[in-house]
Amino acid sequence: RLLGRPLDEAATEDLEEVLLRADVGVQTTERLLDKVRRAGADADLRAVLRDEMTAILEPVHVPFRPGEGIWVVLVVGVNGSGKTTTIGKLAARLKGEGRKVLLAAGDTFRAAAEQQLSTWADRAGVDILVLDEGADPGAVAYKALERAQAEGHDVVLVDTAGRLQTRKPLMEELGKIRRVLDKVHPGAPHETLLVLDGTMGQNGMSQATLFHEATPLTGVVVTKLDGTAKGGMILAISNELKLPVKLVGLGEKVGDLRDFDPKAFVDALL
Amino acid sequence: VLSRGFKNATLALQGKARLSEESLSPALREVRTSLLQADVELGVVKAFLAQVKEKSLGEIVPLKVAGQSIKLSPQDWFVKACYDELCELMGPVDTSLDLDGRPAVILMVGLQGSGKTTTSGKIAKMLAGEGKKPLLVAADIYRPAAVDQLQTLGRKIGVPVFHQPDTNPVELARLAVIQARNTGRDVVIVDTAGRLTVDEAMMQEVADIKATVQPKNVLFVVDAMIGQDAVRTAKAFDDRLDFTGFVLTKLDGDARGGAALSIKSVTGKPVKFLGQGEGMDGIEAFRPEGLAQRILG
Ligand SMILES: Nc1nc2c(ncn2[C@@H]2O[C@H](COP(=O)(O)OP(=O)(O)OP(=O)(O)O)[C@@H](O)[C@H]2O)c(=O)[nH]1
Ligand SMILES: Nc1nc2c(ncn2[C@@H]2O[C@H](COP(=O)(O)OP(=O)(O)OP(=O)(O)O)[C@@H](O)[C@H]2O)c(=O)[nH]1
Ligand SMILES: [Mg+2]
Ligand SMILES: [Mg+2]
Repeated sequence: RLLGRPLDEAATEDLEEVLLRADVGVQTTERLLDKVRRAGADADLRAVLRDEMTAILEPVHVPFRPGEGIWVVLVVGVNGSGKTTTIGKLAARLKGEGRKVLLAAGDTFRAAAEQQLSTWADRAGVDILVLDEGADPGAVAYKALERAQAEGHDVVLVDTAGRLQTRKPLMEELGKIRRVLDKVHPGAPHETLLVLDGTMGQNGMSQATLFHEATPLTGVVVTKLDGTAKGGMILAISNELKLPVKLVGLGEKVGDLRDFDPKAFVDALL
Repeated sequence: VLSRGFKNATLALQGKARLSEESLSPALREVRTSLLQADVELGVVKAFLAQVKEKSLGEIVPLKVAGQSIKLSPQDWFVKACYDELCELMGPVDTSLDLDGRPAVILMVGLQGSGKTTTSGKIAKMLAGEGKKPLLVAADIYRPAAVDQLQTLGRKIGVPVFHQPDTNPVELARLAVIQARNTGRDVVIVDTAGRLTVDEAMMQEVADIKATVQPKNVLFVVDAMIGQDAVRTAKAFDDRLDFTGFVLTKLDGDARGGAALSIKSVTGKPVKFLGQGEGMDGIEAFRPEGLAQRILG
């Protein structure tokens, strides 16, 4: 211990507990506390910690902002993380911003996945492309872009089936979907969002790493932060993979989607 | 110190060592890190290590395995003690369901996306395979196409699914039990909506379902990748519902599943089943050894 004074020791242990309980993880916690310990003897340890954490998140922070032309967003993540619901919310937001949105029902595998996304399309008042169950997700991607080009949609949100990052064939399928999108509309997908469940623990790093390898991610959505979990895993993910958290899910209703705010996130965690 | 040094030397000559504070502390540190990386909750980690340390301190252990040239260090002994303690803590194994009711009722609860609907299907298929006549109840009236999802699974496994439009979940459960009695179904599995423990109305709803149909089985379904929040969430569900056991899902991934230890040690409730895949066969009865190894890492 660098400081070695009993008072600082207790304060540091309290901070360690807060960080570990927030799912920040052992290594990132150690790294952050090292910085805190180097601070002056009379420094406000909590303020130093807050600055260090914000310094991890702010440099990589980029908001979600669809560009010109047909903006294609590919949404990926493990089972049950909140992809379909996030797409529904995002569709409503973009429609409200005057975009013409098309949803692509790329989960052709799970029971009632297409009905679920169709319901969200109705709620958001946007179009949706659905093929028969069991259709190839690449075919859905293809047809959706074709339709967007024909009918003048300027945002396409592509839903995919949940998949555990250790399933190689399923991860390769994502690479294939991405290639199809690029083939029909060069440059697509313009945004590839990894949806992470805010209640998850250390497995988040494995998810982000392996999904990023399968299809280069441009950002992260953290869902379910309206519960009691703090989502501290994203510090390690931002720090090591330089991935920005763009959006936050704060509930199950259509309006429950916010832009990520690094300062607010750190304050809530501490 | 001198006499202790002498005693240690004597033991070493005999191929033995006494597990001391010094020899244990690097091992303790290593196991603590591993358990935290496995998502075991911090308080549970501390209590666990204190317990194993207390049991191990002062123990005299052989540094050689009899008849083999394997050398063991005090640290190795400590890790073995941790493994044994983990197995013991996660047991005794009780994967039974109370199926005596007319009908027996199983209530499925948990956070959003944890795998309740899928697990309901798996359990229905498992019981049907054991000669039972299950009835699934689609009591999630909130999530888009949740009812469709369970009905699709029901068709797939040949199990009937009870649902009625414009009916609240408590009433759905109540009517389903009556339906089961009238149609000779002997197990009712109630799938409910995912809910947050801080959502008082939703926690009250599931408490009301329990009060109405008095299930002998309440299964808390939890995602193996859940982090430190596992304890807070499990405690809240347990305080409210006194669940009879829990199911850890998505263990076919690389999540370490430390929540199993956290939830068991804080609620005392047993792990009943492990979810091992998206298909209807992806479920198995809990065994401590595999999970203990996975958590210890
Ligand atoms: N409380 C809360 N629940 C959420 C949030 N986002 C999604 N959910 C819920 O999480 C559950 C899973 O959401 P889905 O959108 O089906 O997740 P998914 O990733 O598409 O799931 P799969 O397609 O099966 O992999 C649903 O019950 C959603 O209502 C959020 O921000 N907060
Ligand atoms: N790989 C894997 N996926 C699973 C397992 N159990 C469930 N899933 C998947 O996880 C996702 C969520 O499962 P659901 O059964 O919809 O979860 P839920 O708890 O009913 O979700 P809500 O009703 O929205 O709270 C789906 O994509 C399932 O196929 C499992 O053991 N392994
Ligand atoms: Mg989905
Ligand atoms: Mg469900």
